[in-house]
Amino acid sequence: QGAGAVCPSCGGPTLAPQAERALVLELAKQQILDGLHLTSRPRIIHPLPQAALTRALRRLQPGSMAPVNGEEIISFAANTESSTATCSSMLTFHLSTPQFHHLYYARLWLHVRPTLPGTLYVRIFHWGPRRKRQGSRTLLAEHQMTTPGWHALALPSSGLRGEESGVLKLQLDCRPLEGNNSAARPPRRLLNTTGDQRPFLELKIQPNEPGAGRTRRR
Amino acid sequence: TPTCEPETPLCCRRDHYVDFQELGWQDWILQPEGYQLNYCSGQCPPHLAGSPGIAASFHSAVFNLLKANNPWPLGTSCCVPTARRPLSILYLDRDGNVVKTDVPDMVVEACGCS
Repeated sequence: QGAGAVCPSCGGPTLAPQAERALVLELAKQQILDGLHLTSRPRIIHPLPQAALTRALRRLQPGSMAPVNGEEIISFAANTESSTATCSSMLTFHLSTPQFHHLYYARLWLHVRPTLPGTLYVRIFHWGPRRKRQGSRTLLAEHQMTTPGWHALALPSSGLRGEESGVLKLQLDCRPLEGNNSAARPPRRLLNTTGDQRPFLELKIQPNEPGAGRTRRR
Repeated sequence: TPTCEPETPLCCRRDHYVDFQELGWQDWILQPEGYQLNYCSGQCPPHLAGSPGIAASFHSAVFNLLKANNPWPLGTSCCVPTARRPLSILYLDRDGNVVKTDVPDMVVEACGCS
């Protein structure tokens, strides 16, 4: 603003169209970053497979309003350490959940392969680091699945506190529930844990109520 | 509030549609494809000060005329937003997660004189 220049909102001179357009684009960038509480635009290092993205967008019920000042998040399993057994795996998620936010809804989406022989019994553990080398695990939920395809497994949101590092590890411990002839057959992959049908978390968070911490302390 | 025409000197709403492709941000903002970045500009002579928008009610028009005939100490009245709405954005965060959030007061819908 040069000396004597008046803010356009108070009747000052209007800008030349090109200058106005350039100013508008800069304003838009600033307004969006401020609105998303970001200091700069995110660098997308590993673009997601389009099919996985499309499925995620379908989950986020288009048109449904996110909770006031809240957020809905879809987080894909970053890398999966699969054991050679049928489907027990360690899923790793990167969640930079903003501080002072309250997680109140959590679903783990798993894709069961068509090779499912009968009923699949799955236990889901939260894998937390412990001071000693090996980690500690806390049972979050157990489910039985009898059909192939996508399954949304409800998780207790209280059990999913992300670690300081923003990394959340879930351990899947599963086995087919079927007659004793299972011993005869070699274990087969029963869950998709990579590619377009990798597991993902569907989360909903919203800012903590002001003073919530005090209530808890009291 | 009228949309500003080039010759409109009075307080009005200037409409600008910003396409995220034009910002080079379409790789991380998944939806929508762009949004209305409107802002308010124009003059607010004393008789319009305090009016919620040009389409003010008859009462406030008369009230404004009274004000104009008894000028109060000169204070600058500015053309400011009087109604705004949120914008729902779906974007990829730095960890590659898909985040959906509603940003409040993102789009200016009406302007008026402060």
